[in-house]
Amino acid sequence: MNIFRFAGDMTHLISILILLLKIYATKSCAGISLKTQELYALVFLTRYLDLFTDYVSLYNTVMKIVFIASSLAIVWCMRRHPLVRRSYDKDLDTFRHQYVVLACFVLALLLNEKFTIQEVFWAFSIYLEAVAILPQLVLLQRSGNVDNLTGQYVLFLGAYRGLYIINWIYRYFTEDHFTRWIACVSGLVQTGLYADFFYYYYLSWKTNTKLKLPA
Amino acid sequence: WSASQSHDEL
Repeated sequence: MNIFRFAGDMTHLISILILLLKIYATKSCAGISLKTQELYALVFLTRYLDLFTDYVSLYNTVMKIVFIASSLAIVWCMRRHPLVRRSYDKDLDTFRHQYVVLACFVLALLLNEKFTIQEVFWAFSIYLEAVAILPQLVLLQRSGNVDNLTGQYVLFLGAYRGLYIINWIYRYFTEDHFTRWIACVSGLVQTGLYADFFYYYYLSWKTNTKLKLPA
Repeated sequence: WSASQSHDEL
């Protein structure tokens, strides 16, 4: 475990905690895409199938449980919590994510490290994570403005991906057998998706104006 | 499923 990966996991955890805090404190999920949260829950559930069968470290196991539990808690809040669900803008969150799920599954059947249930689902979760942010970015564009916490949420998610890419570069140079093409390529695609958001976020921060995404 | 081959990242 290197510092980049640990920092990446921490920023990932912080992004989820920001979202949980925002929903819990404001009892509102305005500006948050339920579809993105459902995709993330699916990512964790399909990626951590080896949670009970394959023990890497206590850290890994604890983090996997935390990620699964927190993502399901967010989805549950947005769907079931009487107060929170009222503030969900259903008519803005219209990204047809089922096609994305299907495309990622087909891709995982074709491109995987080994044609086993566990490996296919792992590859599926990697591809799905790359595009899971799309409904959220579409919703932000639709709603025009980005409130602080949601902006910070996407910012920390982007930091997590960026740190993981540095972690892969670091491991590539320090470990002889390290190759993880599926995760690397997919991670690059995912970080690319954030790049435009980062650009507008930086602009709004620099010009000290409210973050406006081009419609 | 040897640990070396498993996915040791999150």
